[in-house]
Amino acid sequence: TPIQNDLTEYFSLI
Amino acid sequence: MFEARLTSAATLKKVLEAVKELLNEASFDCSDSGIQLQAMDNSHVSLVSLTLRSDGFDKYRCDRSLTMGMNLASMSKILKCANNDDTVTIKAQDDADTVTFVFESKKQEKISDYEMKLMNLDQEHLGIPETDFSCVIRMPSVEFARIVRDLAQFGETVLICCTKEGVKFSVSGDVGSANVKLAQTNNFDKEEESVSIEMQEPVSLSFACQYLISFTKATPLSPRVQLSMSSNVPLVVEYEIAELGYIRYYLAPKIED
Repeated sequence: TPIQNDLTEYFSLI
Repeated sequence: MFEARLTSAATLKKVLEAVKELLNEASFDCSDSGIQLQAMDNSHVSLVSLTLRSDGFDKYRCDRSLTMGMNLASMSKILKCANNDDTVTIKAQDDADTVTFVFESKKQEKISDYEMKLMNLDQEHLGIPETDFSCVIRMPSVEFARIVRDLAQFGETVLICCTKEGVKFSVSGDVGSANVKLAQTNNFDKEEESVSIEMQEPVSLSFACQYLISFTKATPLSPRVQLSMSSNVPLVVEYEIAELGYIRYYLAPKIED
């Protein structure tokens, strides 16, 4: 089963 | 002083419906250029980005930039008190800890105001990089909502495969599997009903159905929806809000364990 990635893996916190 | 007026409360009601399933509260950043909201859902899987341009309002005044943290369930209670064709004005003083919604009926015979306490929200902002997407799909928003709703019955994850010929949505689960294929159309006379695909290279990505269903709450805002995909980056689902701005949803893909 595919696992859900976190959005903060792709976008940096500013 | 901040003041923003829309001649139809229906628009603001639709905007709120489009965000309140994903977010419990949100900060509305108000400036000269308009109102912006950027917030992730609690699980940090999706992000909502809303822009309402100042020139889209019937009246707009923002002397000093301000951030208004609002509880969206409370805001929803207030907006339910407005008729769709009421004029709505959002007002706040500089450094205020409350916001006021004023509803005026068309003939001005009924004027109501609702004051709501603002919240101090410590919200994280994300820097979203510019991306040249491999596939951009445009289709009727109602069609997208229908596909997502139909397929979500059969599994938690939808695989979206986009090629030049078309886009395929696939789900499998305990019951079995389901596929919906949409071909690119050439409906030049009925542009609103067309499916168009701009493709640099084919993309296949998996996403959680539950979030896509939440995004389709924006369907009443726009007859069209745009899906932008590239390998290994979040999906962008965009609804244009006519003459006012847009709402974009970002969704992190699911990856094979």
